[in-house]
Amino acid sequence: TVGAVALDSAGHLAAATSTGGYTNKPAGRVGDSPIIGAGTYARDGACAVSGTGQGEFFIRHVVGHEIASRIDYLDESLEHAAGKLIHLDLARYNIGAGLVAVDAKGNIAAPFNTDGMFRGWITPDGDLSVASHREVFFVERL
Amino acid sequence: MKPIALAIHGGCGVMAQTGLSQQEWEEARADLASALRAGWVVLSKGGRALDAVQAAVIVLEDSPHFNAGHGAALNAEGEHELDSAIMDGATLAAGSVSAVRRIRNPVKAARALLEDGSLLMLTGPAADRYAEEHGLEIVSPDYFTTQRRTDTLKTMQAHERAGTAASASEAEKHG
Repeated sequence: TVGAVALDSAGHLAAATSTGGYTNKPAGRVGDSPIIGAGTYARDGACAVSGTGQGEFFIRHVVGHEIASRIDYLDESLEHAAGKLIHLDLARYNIGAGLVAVDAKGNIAAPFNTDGMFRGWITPDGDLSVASHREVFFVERL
Repeated sequence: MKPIALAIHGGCGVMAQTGLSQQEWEEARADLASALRAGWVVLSKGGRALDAVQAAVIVLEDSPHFNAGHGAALNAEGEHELDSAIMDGATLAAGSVSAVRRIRNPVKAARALLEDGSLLMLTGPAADRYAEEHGLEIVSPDYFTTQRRTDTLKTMQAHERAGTAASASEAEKHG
């Protein structure tokens, strides 16, 4: 699964996700990526989210919308809300799960519970970094 | 200028079991950087977040190193069924497609639906037809297949026949 989240200079958020599902999945199976609110979600003022992992659980927990709601209604930080979903709410299922998210201030979160996640980000000051395991590689300042 | 930001992912898993060579790791990380640059070009020129996420995802769909587009996982019937979605936080407009088989970049089909505005989600052959009717690039399903995905499917199905599917590695299950 791949995905992207962004905050633009007008303060708008967006999210996109694309996937082949998983190897040997039953024909006709649909995961969370195309389910708005689960694997893909964006709401101005809150956050944009794209997920990766066993989609059935992302759908049950409506992960993207849940993170946005926690930010909106409980005033949780992006890092806290996204981290709780991955490391607490989904932890009991013993599934691989991760996501990237950005909030209205440009804060970025990329929690995952596996030993790695392909990921990368560009911070508001233009620093581009990528990673696959725990180590993060700074690439360049744009 | 107000802050802009961009983040991407290319899937999570037990990386030690993926069997990628050092060169493949480096190529994958280089493709991540390319996807970020594609999105950043849009944002740094004052463009829309919606266009930036689409630009970034297209690069990842075109890379053989990730499970989307070219390089996508195969289902139990040895076919590709691709899913994608895109959402605009400003308007809550969204588009999504599922189980598509012939759209080179499924995220473009999702975007076409978002722009259309009358439907939110299309699935299966109807989504493929919709994309074709809207001028999106259509490819043969084998465009999406890489040798790695074929090998992974064969391994998984061998595990099933042997009754050892539960012991299959994360890489074998999820590619």
